[in-house]
Amino acid sequence: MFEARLVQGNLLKKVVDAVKDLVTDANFDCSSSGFTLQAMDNSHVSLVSLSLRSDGFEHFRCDRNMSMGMSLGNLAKILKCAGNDDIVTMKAADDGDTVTFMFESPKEDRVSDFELKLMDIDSEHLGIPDTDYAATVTLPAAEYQRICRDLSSIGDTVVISATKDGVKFSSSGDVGTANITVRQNTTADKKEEQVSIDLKEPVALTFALRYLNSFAKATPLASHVSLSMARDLPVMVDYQISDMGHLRFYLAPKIED
Amino acid sequence: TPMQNHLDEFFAMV
Repeated sequence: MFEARLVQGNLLKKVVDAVKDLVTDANFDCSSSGFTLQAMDNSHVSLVSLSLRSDGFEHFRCDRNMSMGMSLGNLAKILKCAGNDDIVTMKAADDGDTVTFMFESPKEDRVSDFELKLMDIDSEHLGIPDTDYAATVTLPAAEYQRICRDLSSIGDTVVISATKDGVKFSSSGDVGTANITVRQNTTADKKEEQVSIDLKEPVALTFALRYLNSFAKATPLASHVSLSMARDLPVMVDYQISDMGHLRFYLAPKIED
Repeated sequence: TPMQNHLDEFFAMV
């Protein structure tokens, strides 16, 4: 029996809304340690890795490890029926072919349950090696979203260059060229405006903006986002979900032939 | 022009 009760139910809605355009169907893996998902987009250029720890749930029971294949589009439709402040409980029998979502209003005066058919999805699990990143930039998630959106109107690729002076996002296209530089400001009076750069050595990488833009759909989940980069390796775009875990994206770089 | 790589080149199937 798998049963998980999430008081901040809208967190699940935000997670699914953040990934449903990148990945259409995926396996949610349940174990006693928590609720995870790992999936690549169809072109195998980007990867989503979700991890929600069991201790972040008000109640979490998983008698036997199980993998629940779901259509993320259908899951998003069901979660749209949950109230923003509803408590969400997921339930699935060990050998069942459905998963039930129960939504309870805070005043418990409205309870609804939706049953979603599970799918058989062959899971291709990738090993993500620990990487000694040359640079990790942490900036407000809204700032990252804005940079990706602004540069998308200029070109379809971005060069992200991290130096001790700051991190520069450059793009060029038919319209022209654009450079956006964000400097470290750990002294910003408001924490949510802080930008920090942990630099071991300067690094510059080129990426397709449409994926970075898609990752920014996770903005509602966290105040900040971290970009971790190393030469000729995928960038890790990391949204920490407070007290629960993280939603991470990896994107393969574009490399000169 | 830089070529788009794929994650399979960086992450191995487990």
